[in-house]
Amino acid sequence: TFAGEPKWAKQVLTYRILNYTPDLRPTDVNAAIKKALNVWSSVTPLKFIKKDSGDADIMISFVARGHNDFIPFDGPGGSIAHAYAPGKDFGGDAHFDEDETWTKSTEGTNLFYVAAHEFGHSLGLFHSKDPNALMYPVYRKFDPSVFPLHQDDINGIQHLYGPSSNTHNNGRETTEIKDTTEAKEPELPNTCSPDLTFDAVTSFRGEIMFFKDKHFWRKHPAVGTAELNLIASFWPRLPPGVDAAHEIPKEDETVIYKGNEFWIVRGDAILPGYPQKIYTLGFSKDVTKIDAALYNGNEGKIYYFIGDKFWSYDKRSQTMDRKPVFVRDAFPGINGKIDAAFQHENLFYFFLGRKQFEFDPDKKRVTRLLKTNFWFPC
Amino acid sequence: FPSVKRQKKEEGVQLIQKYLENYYGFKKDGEPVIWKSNSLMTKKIKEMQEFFGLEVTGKMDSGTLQLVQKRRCGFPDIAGFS
Repeated sequence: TFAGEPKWAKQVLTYRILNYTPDLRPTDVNAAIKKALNVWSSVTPLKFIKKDSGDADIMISFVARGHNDFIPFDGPGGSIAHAYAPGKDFGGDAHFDEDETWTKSTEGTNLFYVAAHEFGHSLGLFHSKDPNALMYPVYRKFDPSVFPLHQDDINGIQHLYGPSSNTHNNGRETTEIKDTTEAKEPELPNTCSPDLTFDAVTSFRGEIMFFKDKHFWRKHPAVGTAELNLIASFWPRLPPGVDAAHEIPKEDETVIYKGNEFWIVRGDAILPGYPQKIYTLGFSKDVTKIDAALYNGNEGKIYYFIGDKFWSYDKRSQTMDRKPVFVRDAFPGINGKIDAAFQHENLFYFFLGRKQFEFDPDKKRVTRLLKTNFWFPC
Repeated sequence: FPSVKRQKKEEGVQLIQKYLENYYGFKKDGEPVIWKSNSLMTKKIKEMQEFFGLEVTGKMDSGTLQLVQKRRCGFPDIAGFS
């Protein structure tokens, strides 16, 4: 943050676009600005209203060279935009250098990406030293597939304004009070609902994480309450709706799978070099997704459940079984597609639809049939 | 071609000096920068290299020179806030 931590005292802010660059159609500029503001509103309680006349908290303009703020632009390249910290008059205002070539693509200078950075200043964030953060000062080639906020940005902005009050928002979609056409988010299921199902379940540093759509619940076995979080608030680059997850406690790593890709996370950081394709683990090419995964710490093996079969990966030798085997053959009493699985205190827990099976691998049998919400205080 | 080489180096010095003025609060004292004896400029280059996670040499190496030519936000990295 800036020295003295200037920030807006209100949660509904106004913005006005004073003029438009000829590089883009006005509708494209409007869309880029709106999208850039929504990046920040998705992780905070802030909301933004567009004004077409009069004063606004964030005044946006395209200007070249000297433009009456004693910080002239320098022609093409170099300094491409700047913005002021929250405050009166030009506080919060954002200026974009008209000498740049503004685009909505990955060529030239992407307006959305630069505007998202500048609005970080408008809201009270200073430059970050983290090269992965949006608030890092050097412009990088815009990657439209990546949510622009890094954990460092989210920590910074939530330090000033707190987290989003909208628990149905995963940080990747818009929170727009004027947009009445926005599709409604699906209702988040009640943890005590008999219909509760999970996308994935894993142990995580002594807790259990239950993934569902854009969210996950954190539950410590010894604590009565479960904490609901957005996946994006922990790992902004992870997609919602993960397929499978498991922890490798000895390495303090948790592996998260979605489609034909996987990520390794340590705490709230995604390790560099991910996502990688699941084929690198040794799956045949016809495997396009994993239903569930479980790390058997006793044997150092990871079980990948796909349909009614499972593959076994030996962590020590880093080899995958040549062929999958039927789940029912290795885990008598468990049959069918497994949604999620995890190990807890030497027992395996399998989630199949609205049922949960506790399986003792030593006795080779199901020891309890549980409801899916067994772990929650219902 | 020593004169061309010298000219290139002078351009690099000017580029970095301007960058440090704009983004690192470096204030020149009116005198032209004499590279080897300018400890304040060296200090500022080190600050900049440290901020960007470059190797902190205090020297105008190629990595530093490349970085100052990139497009960036016009707000300073080391600011005298007001």
